[in-house]
Amino acid sequence: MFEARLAQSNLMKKILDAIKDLITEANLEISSGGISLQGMDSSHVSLVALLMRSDGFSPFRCDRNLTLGVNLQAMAKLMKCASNDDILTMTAEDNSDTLNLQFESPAQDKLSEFEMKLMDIDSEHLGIPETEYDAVIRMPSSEFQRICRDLGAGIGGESVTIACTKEGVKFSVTGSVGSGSITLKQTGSVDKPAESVVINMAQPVTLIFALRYLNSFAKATPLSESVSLSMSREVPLVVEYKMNDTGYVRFYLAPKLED
Amino acid sequence: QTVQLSIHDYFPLQ
Repeated sequence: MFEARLAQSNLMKKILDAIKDLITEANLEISSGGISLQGMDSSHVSLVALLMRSDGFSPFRCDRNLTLGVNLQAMAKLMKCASNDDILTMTAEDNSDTLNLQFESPAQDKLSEFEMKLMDIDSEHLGIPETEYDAVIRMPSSEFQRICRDLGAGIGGESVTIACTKEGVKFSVTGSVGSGSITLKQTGSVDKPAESVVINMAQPVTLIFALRYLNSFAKATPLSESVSLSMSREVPLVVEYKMNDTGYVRFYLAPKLED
Repeated sequence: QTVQLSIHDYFPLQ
């Protein structure tokens, strides 16, 4: 038996909206630690890792580990039937081929119950090595979204070069209408951590990435006020959105190398 | 010219 109760349906809506265009179906792995998911986009260029720790739910019950194969787009549509502040309860029996979703209004005067069919999904589980990153940049998530959008839509760039030095982080593109760059400097004040740009750097690093993936990752912006980018020479970029202290959505993106 | 690498180039199958 699996049961997980989440105070706000809104969080699950945001998570699904953040990942459903990149990975349309995935296995939710349920264990006593919580709910996790790993999946690659169809081109195997990026990987999504989700963790919702059990302490983010009240209650959370998992008698034995379960793998729930879910069509994320269908689940996102179903979650739209919940109001943002509805209490979400997910339940599944062991060996069940359905996941039950229950939405309860805060005043407890409306209860919606849905049964979602599960699927058998063959998915490869990848080992993500522990990495010491050359540079970790934390910035407002809205700023990151804006930069990706402007460099994509404004310049028509396909590849973005991200160069991180002690002075700042520079995003550059060359596109159909010309070229451009946006540089963010480290902010002096850390009074408002969510509004700050903070660079922790062991050594300067420059990498090239496909911009359209970064734009896709930015759909997770509503999940967190800040985002971190972790970069090391010739390894995938990590774009992490933390959900308070109860979990994260991480996107890994393989770099492009100059031929 | 750039070459797009794959996640499989970095993360091993488990």
